[in-house]
Amino acid sequence: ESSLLRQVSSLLRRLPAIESEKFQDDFL
Amino acid sequence: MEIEEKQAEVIDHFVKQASAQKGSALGSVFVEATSHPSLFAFSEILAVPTVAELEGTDNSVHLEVLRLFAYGTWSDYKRKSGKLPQLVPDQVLKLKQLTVLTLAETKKVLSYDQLMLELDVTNVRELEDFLINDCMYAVRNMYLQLSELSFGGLVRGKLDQLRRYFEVQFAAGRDLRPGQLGSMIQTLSNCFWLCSLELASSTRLATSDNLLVTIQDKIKWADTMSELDKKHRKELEDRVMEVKKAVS
Amino acid sequence: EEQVLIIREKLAELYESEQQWSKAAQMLSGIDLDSGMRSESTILFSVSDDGCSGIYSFLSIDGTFIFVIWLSGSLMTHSDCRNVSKLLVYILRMSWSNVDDDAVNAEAFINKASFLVSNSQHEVLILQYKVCYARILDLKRKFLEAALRYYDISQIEKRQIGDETIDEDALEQALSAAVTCTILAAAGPQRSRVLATLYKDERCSKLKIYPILQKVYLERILRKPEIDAFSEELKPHQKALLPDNYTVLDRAIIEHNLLSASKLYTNIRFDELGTLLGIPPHKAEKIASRMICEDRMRGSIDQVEAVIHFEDDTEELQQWDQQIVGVCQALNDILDSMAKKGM
Repeated sequence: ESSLLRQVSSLLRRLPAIESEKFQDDFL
Repeated sequence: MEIEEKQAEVIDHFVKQASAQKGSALGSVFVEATSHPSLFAFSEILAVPTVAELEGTDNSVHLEVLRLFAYGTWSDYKRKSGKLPQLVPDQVLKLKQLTVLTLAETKKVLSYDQLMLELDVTNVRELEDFLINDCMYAVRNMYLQLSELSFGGLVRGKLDQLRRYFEVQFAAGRDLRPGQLGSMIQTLSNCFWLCSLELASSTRLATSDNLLVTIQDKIKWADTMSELDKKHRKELEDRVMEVKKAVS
Repeated sequence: EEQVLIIREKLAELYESEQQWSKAAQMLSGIDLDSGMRSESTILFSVSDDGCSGIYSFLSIDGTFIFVIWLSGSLMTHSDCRNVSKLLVYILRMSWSNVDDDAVNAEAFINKASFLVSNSQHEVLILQYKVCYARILDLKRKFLEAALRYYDISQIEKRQIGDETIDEDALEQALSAAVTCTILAAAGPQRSRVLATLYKDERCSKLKIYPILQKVYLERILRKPEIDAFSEELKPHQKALLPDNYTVLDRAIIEHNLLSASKLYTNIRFDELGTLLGIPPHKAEKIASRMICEDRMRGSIDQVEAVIHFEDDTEELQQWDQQIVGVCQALNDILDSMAKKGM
């Protein structure tokens, strides 16, 4: 199912959710 | 997902067209498919028997073009441009859009320099206009369901002009390259995907050791800064005393 | 007092024959409405076929009033007459080109009417009052308030009120006017709420201006072709020139596009922002600073570096939460798709 595979591929790329400097500071 | 729902009909249409044609006639079908503003996936068309039959024939160049759009990037096309037919402007646009999706597969933060190199863009304004109009606002002619959030693009993210990068928050998935499935399964296994609520914390736990090291470093840094501050304060106070003595 | 009244009426009539509507209205507005001296009713009519339409004024005596609407060149008169013999009616017509002066007078008259409307049970008059008030707010460029009133009118369920038939076209016009006024309103959280209401109203999807409503709701940057198409639907006062040499439409579009840019960019230089908005950088800075001061946009300006930094409405950690929610929803969608395909 190519469509499902593409959706999974897109989903995998969504994490980590945020990688900005500001987020890192707040997260720490 | 939105993109998949929207292009499902288009995919069906072209799969039927491809099934009904053979040989060189498929060339025009592929041009139409790779120029279509709402289609960003081609593996279903590649799977059509009449398309696979093009392999090793005089018309295999059309198959190569379709594979380029399924898996390749604009740089791939430039490397092989001598062997491939010239692309029409709509195809060029689509290939560049797909290039952004490929770049977003490996990195969340895409530098302007990298994007400008990969997309053959010479200035920041042109790059940002492309990312905004053709990537983030793409799929604009499609009907958006009322229940959906305010998104209809291929990618979603934020542009940082000062730091010259594009931070990707979401990117649509491309067709899987042969051999890519294995690494995807590996990633799924590593990330404990079945528990959705622990999803993000799972990825964070994987780096918790690093996190502790980072916190320790931060504590050390804070202690150092505190010492320096005390030293500076003492020096100032000593100077004030000296000046007072001199004045008196 | 009776003689003064007669003189005022005659002068008003003369002004009306010379099409000096404001002066005619002012003449009648000097009449003491509380005296109760009038024993006869006088109704003045004015008909024109120049296509201008709208109700702008009425007067009343004795607690009853006559409300007149001028629509598309034809005249409709309705009265809520308990004491017909003591009524005085005047129709004031304003042309769209004399917006500023006449809108001020019209608002004064409609404010007088509002006291009486609240005591009236006459549904037709209440409807006509609502239409009038919405149009006056529109004229006064209080677009958000006008939009809410137009939207309220568009939701009337009854198709027959008294001897007045409410057709679907009229409701659609009111809805369209609501959308237009919302788009022209100052960009910010209040407008966003009204946009959401309109966008989710299925009737809007059938309107000619739905495509631009969609783009505005989705906070997308508007480009020249769609702005020009929208401009064709506007009334002259909605394209009027403002003191800063931008038109009403220009200002609305610039502010909207600036807000859209704030959703796309973490930061942007003012020269680039000016290019994006089609205005000089210093004007972009001025408009941005005003929007930030008025709390319609979140951000900060670094004048030294000539950069604006946009801030999100939500904190980083909240955004993280939202992203994770999105991931979970996407995961659920995939699992549902798999289940549907029997996997």
